[in-house]
Amino acid sequence: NSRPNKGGRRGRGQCARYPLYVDFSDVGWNDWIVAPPGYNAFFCQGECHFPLPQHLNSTNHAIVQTLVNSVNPEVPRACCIPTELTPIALLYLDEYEKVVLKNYQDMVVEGCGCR
Amino acid sequence: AESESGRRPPPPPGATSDDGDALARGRATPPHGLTRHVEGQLLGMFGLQRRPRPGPGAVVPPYMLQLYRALHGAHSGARDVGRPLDRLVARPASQANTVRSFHHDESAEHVPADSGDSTARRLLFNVSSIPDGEVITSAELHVYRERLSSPASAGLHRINVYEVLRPAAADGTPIARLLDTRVVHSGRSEWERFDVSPAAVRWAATKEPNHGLLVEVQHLDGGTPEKRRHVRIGRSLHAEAVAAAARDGASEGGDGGEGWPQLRPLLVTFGHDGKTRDEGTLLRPRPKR
Repeated sequence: NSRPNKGGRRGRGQCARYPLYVDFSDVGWNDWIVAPPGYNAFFCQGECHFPLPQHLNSTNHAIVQTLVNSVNPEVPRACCIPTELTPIALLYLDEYEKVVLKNYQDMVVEGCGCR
Repeated sequence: AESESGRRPPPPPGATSDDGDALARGRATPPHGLTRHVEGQLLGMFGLQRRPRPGPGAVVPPYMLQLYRALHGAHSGARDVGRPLDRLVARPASQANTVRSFHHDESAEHVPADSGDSTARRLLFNVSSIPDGEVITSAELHVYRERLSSPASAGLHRINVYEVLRPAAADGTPIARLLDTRVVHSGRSEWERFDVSPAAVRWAATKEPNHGLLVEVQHLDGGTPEKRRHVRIGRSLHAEAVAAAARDGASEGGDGGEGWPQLRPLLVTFGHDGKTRDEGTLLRPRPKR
């Protein structure tokens, strides 16, 4: 888990994706999850400043909300959230000791954006 | 977490009001009630009712490991991950997002009397652990056969897989229907996969106790004792093979040191939980960006 930098390449704490590794052994689940031992989940953090960069795939509503925020700070900025996620497969033993391989949707953040 | 209004959300069921305060103060270990609640939420996300606690004897079938590696490789774009995914999963299973494996219940195994030219075993599978919402799209029975060490014993075998509709009556003949059949040569060690979808789909849908599958091995060139060991459908056959190998002073065949738990017949079901979208299926992994 690395905290996002203020400023620098990503500038002014702009909304961006950051690494987050989930280790199943940290919660003691490695006794029933056979594979993987953990995975890169990532997370989104940062602010959605006006003007919104194009790579953040902002919705029209987010652009309008950000514009309104720039003139009226009482209206909150758009939220920095995952906009693209991918599945991962887990191999595990279930409650009945049957081995199951299952694909879980929306487990890995691939892209972040202002929505 | 605090809401934007500054009001703290109510504590989750099972957690005391002190739990949230303790977390807010940055205590290293979260309280037990909150931990249990969070774990319950996560297990529910994984479709589990309670935390699995596998015993030391739990066995992961080699096929499931191969399938995981192939799927992981397809997701990540990695190469050299073993057999390609499309060789491990048949076409009808392409819509599945859940693969379950079942070993047969040996305590309930019925062993018909062997005739000279054929060997048969009835295998009972308990598929009641399949969740109600999961739709089984296809199923396979995996049976291991081991290369015979003696060329003189090599020959052809026909493997018939039946669904037992009614167990053997007084005359000893069960009512069964043929699901799949194949002729194999005993010169190779490999897993054979038989399509048993019609039986498994109905078992999972009706949730009623089933009468299992009957695996019959016909020794087309005569049934010598060694030929009867070629297809591994019963523990006793494996024990005989191990004993024979020990007598010969060498371990032959494709075991690689693996025993009966790794080589016993395996029922594999392919299903979909109905919760995920199309891109969540096994054979259509989304390439990593």
